[in-house]
Amino acid sequence: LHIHPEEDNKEVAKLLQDYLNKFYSVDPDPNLLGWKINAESTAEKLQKMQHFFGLKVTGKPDNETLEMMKKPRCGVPDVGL
Amino acid sequence: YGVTLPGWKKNKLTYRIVNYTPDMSKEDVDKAIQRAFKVWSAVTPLIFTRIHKGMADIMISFETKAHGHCPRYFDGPLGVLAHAFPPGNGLGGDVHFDEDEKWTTGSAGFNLFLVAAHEFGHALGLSHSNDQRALMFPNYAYISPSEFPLSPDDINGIQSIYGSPQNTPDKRPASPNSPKTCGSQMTFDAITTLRREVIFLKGRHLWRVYPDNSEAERELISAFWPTLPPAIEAAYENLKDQILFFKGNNFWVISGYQVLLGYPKNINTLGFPKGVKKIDAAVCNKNTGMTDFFVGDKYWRFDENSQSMEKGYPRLIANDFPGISQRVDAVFQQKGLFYFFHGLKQWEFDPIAKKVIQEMKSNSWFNC
Repeated sequence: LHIHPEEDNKEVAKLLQDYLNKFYSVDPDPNLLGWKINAESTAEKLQKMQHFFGLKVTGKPDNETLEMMKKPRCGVPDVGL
Repeated sequence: YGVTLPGWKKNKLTYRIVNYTPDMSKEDVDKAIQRAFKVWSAVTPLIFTRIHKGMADIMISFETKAHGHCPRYFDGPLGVLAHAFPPGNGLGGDVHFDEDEKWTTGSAGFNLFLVAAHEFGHALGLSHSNDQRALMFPNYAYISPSEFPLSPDDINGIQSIYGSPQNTPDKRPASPNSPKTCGSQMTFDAITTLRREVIFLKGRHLWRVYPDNSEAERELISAFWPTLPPAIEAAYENLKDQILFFKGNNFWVISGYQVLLGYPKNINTLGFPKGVKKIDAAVCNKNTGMTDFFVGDKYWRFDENSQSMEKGYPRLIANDFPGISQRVDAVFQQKGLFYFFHGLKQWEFDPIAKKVIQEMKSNSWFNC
């Protein structure tokens, strides 16, 4: 995932990873445990999030996307229930 | 909207408030929770009964960080505010609020009624909606508690699981002539004419009033113009059968049901100086072709024919509209006269004689 060099700091990466893991990681279906779960890449999860919120779907953590991630919200995932 | 099926297999559900937040009185918590359930029982056949001990379908508690057997954890102040689980046994249907947040009954901190109504949507089988006007949108957004918080998207979602209220009168807020509209607390965000109608806007709703007869219709603004935000601040009908809506420093031009392309635009494209951040009210005088924009204690005049702001403005409202001494919430023109609104009152003003003719209650147009 290309995080802009000037913003390539741990905080942005942590915010991003936490957010996507919490709200855009499809819980593995227990019935498929024997198969290799196709773990979506961070960029794919990010694109899903951007699409859900009507943002520009770039797969990159631009400012608008990061601002949306900082807003207080519900803890229920946006996908995969 | 999104659903997590199959939902509850019964219409009578129990809930239990397991503990309380120190941020609010117990009565306020009880009331907020009860009102939040009423939001959903108003549009479905569901009935919610509170129990005080034992296992309820929906167990409600305030927690912090990692808590009990819950697979999700909270993250301290801000961030995640609460979570809930879809219908089912055990954890199913349960709702947890993050005690590290500041819970309130108003707009400061996080309004417990609004967050609870959202979480109960999950506890009934809704997942998140990507419609920004929906209560089930993931991000917190404060709306006035006097507003009914469900959008059409929320209602369609929950009724796709449980149907609408069974042979009971539609419990959604009743027709515009219900006590609510005729209640003593009726103030308006903006008012405009539209051909023969007068349209009153407040929050997410509008009322279409036909002055010549007692009829009035209440609708969601989003039902007509989905891209318009709620809580419009000013509106007026120009000379070209169009309506202009204003919120903050943006404005939209509507022709019929269409928002014209390229809108919203910034109000400084009309000629306002940068310092003007919002418009309180606006009215186009059909007899002169001039539109007056009211901002605080001053007003600007805009020539609709030349599409330019008149020189020598702003001027003081009190000097040119004697008797209009309060900030203007809304204004419209009807049969040559102006009607200025502030709070619960309105003033009928003759722009030729330049004098107030009479003072009335703000809801006199609703045949109360």
